[in-house]
Amino acid sequence: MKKIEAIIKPFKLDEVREALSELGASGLTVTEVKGFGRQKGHTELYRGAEYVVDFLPKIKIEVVIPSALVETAVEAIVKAAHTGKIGDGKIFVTAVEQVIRIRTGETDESAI
Amino acid sequence: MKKIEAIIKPFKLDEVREALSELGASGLTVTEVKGFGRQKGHTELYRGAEYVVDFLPKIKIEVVIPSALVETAVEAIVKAAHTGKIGDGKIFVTAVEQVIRIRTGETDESAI
Amino acid sequence: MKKIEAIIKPFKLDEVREALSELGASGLTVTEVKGFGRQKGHTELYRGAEYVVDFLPKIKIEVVIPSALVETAVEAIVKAAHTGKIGDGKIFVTAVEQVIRIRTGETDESAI
Amino acid sequence: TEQLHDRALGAYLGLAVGDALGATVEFMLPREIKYQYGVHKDIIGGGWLKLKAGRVTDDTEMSLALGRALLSCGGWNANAVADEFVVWLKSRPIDIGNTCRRGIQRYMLNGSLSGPVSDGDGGNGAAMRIFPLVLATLNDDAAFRQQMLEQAHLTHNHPLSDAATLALGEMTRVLLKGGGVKECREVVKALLVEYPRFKFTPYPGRASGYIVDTMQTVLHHFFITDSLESFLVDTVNCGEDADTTGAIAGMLAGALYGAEAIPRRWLARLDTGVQAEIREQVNGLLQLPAY
Ligand SMILES: Nc1ncnc2c1ncn2[C@@H]1O[C@H](COP(=O)(O)OP(=O)(O)O)[C@@H](O)[C@H]1O
Ligand SMILES: Nc1ncnc2c1ncn2[C@@H]1O[C@H](COP(=O)(O)OP(=O)(O)O)[C@@H](O)[C@H]1O
Ligand SMILES: Nc1ncnc2c1ncn2[C@@H]1O[C@H](COP(=O)(O)OP(=O)(O)O)[C@@H](O)[C@H]1O
Ligand SMILES: [Mg+2]
Ligand SMILES: [Mg+2]
Repeated sequence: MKKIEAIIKPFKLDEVREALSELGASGLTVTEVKGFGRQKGHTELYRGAEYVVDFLPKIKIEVVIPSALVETAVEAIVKAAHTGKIGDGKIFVTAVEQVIRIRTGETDESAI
Repeated sequence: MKKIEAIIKPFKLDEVREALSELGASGLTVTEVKGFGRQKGHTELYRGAEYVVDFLPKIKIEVVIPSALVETAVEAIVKAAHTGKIGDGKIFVTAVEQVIRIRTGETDESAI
Repeated sequence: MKKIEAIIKPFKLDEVREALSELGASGLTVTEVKGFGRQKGHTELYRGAEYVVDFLPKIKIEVVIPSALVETAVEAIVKAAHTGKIGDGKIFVTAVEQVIRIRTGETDESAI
Repeated sequence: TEQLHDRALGAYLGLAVGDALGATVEFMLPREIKYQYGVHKDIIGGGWLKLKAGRVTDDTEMSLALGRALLSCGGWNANAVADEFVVWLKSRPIDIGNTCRRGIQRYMLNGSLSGPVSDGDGGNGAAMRIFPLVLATLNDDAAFRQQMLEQAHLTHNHPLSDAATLALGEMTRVLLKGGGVKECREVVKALLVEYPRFKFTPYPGRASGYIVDTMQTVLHHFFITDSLESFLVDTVNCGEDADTTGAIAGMLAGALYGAEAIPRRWLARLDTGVQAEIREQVNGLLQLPAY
């Protein structure tokens, strides 16, 4: 199995979740994170001078899925999360050695 | 070394930490996350209509441990985090290539 | 490519970011986490009794970089995040199989 | 000569005003620009980088870095230029293109002056900063051809980027020496023979950072406008990588029409420190041995 980690713009969460459920992947874990990159933050006034806040709120989505589904899932996330403007985000794919469903003890493919 | 990532119900944190310290694993990192899965969120009243909030607060525990300890650690987490009700959570095990303790520069097994 | 995950003391964030930009790595994702380890939390007064809060706020930095840069990046993070006091934190290096830049569809080295 | 100086100054100031002008509408689409600005024709800052009016971006800054290295070495020295790019990267610039950043990072890591040929290097980052080297190799054709490619390869190793860099460099040299639009057509014809992909008539309407889109946008407007201001305004109002299409257009326009053709109101807004360094570099570069 693989873990897909997607850092996306917060307003894209529902669209990405929708796209993943279409593929039968309705389970996922979401974290609020701060993103630093080329995209600039908003400007703030501080002691009379304007300066740019350099991080942006992002959403990190983690979805563990069967390896066979990775390509399709990545395509779906890209399509849903894309706006074309800087800061759309990144997707990282990593290998997962074991998955366990705590409630039932099921492992690997039957755990997700 | 391996990293064990456990998504669990928030009230189970102390129990899981206890179980891990019994194994000598007292160091870990915790993140507040939102879980989406088969377990439904609570219902809320909004403008007179009831609707289901579809995510649930979960706790993500990350503990990096020696490979030899993984099986025992996973068992301990499952036992401690288990309620038998939907939403108990998942455990993901992944490989870690290097670990460094920032304070001392120690690496790998001596870093955790 | 590799992912470097660094758990550090929150006040060290700017210093670590600076050290990484010097290496041309200006993109990264930051999460607020709670750390449990040998470093004890602060003591709090609760209903007249003093007790130790056993977790400490930490910052998790995730930076995905080309494998060739890992050694230099780890050194830079250690140097910047180090204070010598317990709780300085840990660095975990893991393998990343694929990276995609959502905005452009670029992959791997051209995605980070 | 006085004329050469005016054209050289025009080209260098032109690239800076093109950068500052285009930066306001970088990453926007033509219809978005129309909706927000009508016709964007003044240096007002803002844009995705939240710039102060008159501030330039990496296009001008990398050019200035290249110029500094040329002047301190009395000519081309790949390591000196790469070192100057490193100094620039560490100065926390307002923006760095991804490919330029990766190239400078590679040099910092292992000292190599070029990476392998890569599909990912088809952007306009090498072509946008060539002007100081064009000046420094004005009268040495062999040096021009060799050094332009070495300069580009510091960050971009791609045949289309190479071809565009040489073509833009050649056009600029032709203009600096007093040639006109007709002579430039010959350079462009040769480019299209070797790489028909750059064909820009009819204009496909794309202005992204992909070198083909950038070249088509710049060349299309170069041949259908008759003033520096209209050339630059029409180019940047295509949006997308507007600061870079604007900068490249500005370099060509300044070399063709001269510094006098740059609108007063633009120069009045352009960062004074940048203007001063540009004037200084033009004087210095015109005194290099290649004359
Ligand atoms: N090297 C990296 N490692 C981890 N996360 C990154 C990295 N680079 C960027 N990010 C994340 O991706 C987000 C978007 O990156 P950014 O450079 O702003 O634009 P783009 O995604 O359009 O290339 C950042 O806010 C950050 O959360
Ligand atoms: N495919 C997945 N990838 C990552 N996290 C998941 C995935 N599926 C579920 N989760 C996490 O596990 C939690 C529990 O999942 P759920 O389907 O509600 O019940 P159960 O764990 O009992 O099967 C979710 O709230 C979510 O945080
Ligand atoms: N085994 C572990 N797995 C994951 N994170 C850990 C582990 N051990 C410690 N940590 C993280 O590293 C932080 C520092 O650890 P600590 O033991 O307090 O001090 P030190 O890093 O100086 O040895 C902890 O607060 C926690 O966030
Ligand atoms: Mg720019
Ligand atoms: Mg640009």
